[in-house]
Amino acid sequence: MNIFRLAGDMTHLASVLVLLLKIHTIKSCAGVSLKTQELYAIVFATRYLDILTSFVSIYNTLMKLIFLGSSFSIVWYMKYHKTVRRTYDRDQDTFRHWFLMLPCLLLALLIHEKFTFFEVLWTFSLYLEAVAILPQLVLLQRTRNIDNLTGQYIFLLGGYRGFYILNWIYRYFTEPHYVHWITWIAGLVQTLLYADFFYYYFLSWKNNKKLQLPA
Amino acid sequence: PDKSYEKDEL
Repeated sequence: MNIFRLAGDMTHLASVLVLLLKIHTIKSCAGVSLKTQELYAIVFATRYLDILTSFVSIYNTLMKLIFLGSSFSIVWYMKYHKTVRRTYDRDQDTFRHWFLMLPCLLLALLIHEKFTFFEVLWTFSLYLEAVAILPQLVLLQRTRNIDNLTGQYIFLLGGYRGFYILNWIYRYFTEPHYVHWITWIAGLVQTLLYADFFYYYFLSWKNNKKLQLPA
Repeated sequence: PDKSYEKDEL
């Protein structure tokens, strides 16, 4: 464990807790893409299949349980909670996210480190996580503005992957044989997807005005 | 198993 990875995990934890807290407190999920939340639930479900078979550390298992629990809770709130579900604008959140999953699955079947059931699904979860934010970013473009909690959610989510890139660089230089190209490229693509959002987020913060994403 | 393989990241 290094400081970059710990910072990344804490930022990631903060992003899901900020979102869960927002939805639980104000009983609204306006501006949040259910499609992205569903994709994240699938990412965690396929990423942590080994939670029962391989034990790395208490921390590792605890965090996996938190991520699984929070992502499925967010989906549950948005789909089934009597008050929250009414605030979900389904006619704006129309990204065909199943079309994201198929290419990720095909790519995982083609490019992976080992051709085993767990490894292919694990690789699928990496590719899917890289693109899972797209429905949310499309929704933001459509709704034109962003309330600060959703903005914080995306900002933290982007930051977590940015910290992970620093972690991979650190581990590459400090641990022999630590080479995972698939993870690194998927993580880099994911962070680049956030780059333009970060740019507009920073502009809005600098000019102290409401964040307006260009159409 | 060889350490490099263990999935120790979230």
